[in-house]
Amino acid sequence: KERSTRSFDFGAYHTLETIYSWMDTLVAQHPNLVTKQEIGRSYENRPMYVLKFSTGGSKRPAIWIDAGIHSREWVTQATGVWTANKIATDYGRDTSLTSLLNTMDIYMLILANPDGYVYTHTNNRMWRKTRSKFSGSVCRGADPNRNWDAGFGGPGASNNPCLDTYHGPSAHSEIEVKNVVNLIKSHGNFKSFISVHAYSQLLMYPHGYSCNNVPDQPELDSVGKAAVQKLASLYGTSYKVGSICKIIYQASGGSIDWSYDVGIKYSFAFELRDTGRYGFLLPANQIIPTAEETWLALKHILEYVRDHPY
Amino acid sequence: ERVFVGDQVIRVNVQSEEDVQFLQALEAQQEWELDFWLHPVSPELPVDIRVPRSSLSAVKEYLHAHNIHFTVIIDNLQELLDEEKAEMEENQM
Repeated sequence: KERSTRSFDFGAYHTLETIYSWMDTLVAQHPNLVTKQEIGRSYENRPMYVLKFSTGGSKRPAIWIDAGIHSREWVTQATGVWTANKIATDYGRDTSLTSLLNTMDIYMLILANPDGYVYTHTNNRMWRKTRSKFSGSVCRGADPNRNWDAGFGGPGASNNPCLDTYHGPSAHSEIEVKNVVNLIKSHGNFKSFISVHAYSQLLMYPHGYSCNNVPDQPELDSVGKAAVQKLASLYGTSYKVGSICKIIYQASGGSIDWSYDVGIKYSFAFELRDTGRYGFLLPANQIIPTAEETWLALKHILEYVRDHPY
Repeated sequence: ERVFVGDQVIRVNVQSEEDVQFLQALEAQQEWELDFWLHPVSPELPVDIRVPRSSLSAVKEYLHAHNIHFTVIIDNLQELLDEEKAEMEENQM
């Protein structure tokens, strides 16, 4: 077991068990800021934990960050771990982050698809989906980023359970998705929803299911462009910014489309860096540079959300 | 564990809308069991495809036949996975 967050290697890939154990260490070291909450169980009955960063109050305006909904995108879970530690250690040291946490809460789901993540460690490193079973098919798993109730079943999702973009039998059929939906709805005061994916260096905003501009498109575009400028200031990594539909492809049932449509204006999705040679097999020595640069963009979005209440 | 010995990941630097259409047709070709890491959507974005060893020659022939240029970015996926696993075990120790 990792005995201290100081001895934990943030520049390495870890198993689910190690990350869950590290969460306990983080909580133990920052008891007045961080709590670990179980938001439900996965299809294979693994607990799903969010780290809640809060300095008090009840249902304060909050920011949601999830990573690893596509299990093979390992740099996202690793970036999530680094980021959670960064938030905990910078509170009280970084004036801006401290002021944010004095008025808002941050919820982080570092392993949004725990069954898939374990499967990538034990059976198939290239697994992307959940591990649920469907009657009438030998193939398992739905794409949890095609399963949200936002244009569900529309273009850019498959109805074939054997494909990687299978949308599942119905919206929120995947318990991993439903658990997040339940938390967001019961809380009722999320102001930002950020999903972290990898790879291809993109910062996206809604919609994916439609190529029409959302009402807040100019503002989201400008926030996104400023965020990626900050990101690029560290290592020069170049990001594209735009709606999902316009900068990659039309895709229905995505998480940030759902969050935007339920009223969470500042909804964004990241596609983190690749070096152009490794895809999902990004070497571990790239984890910390990726996390560091991503933090600059994330922090810009968080500060903007803090400064623009609605 | 599933192994990926001999699987390659190829990158297509898409040149035209016509290339996109040929690649989309390839995407629909289920028997080759291709895994599109980056999907064909526009001439502005590259396409990355993990090609199982058993489909390599067919896929490369298809691309050559349609004059679509590609490079191999991962020559043998299993080698990279073995390196990743060894590194993780070392870190764990």
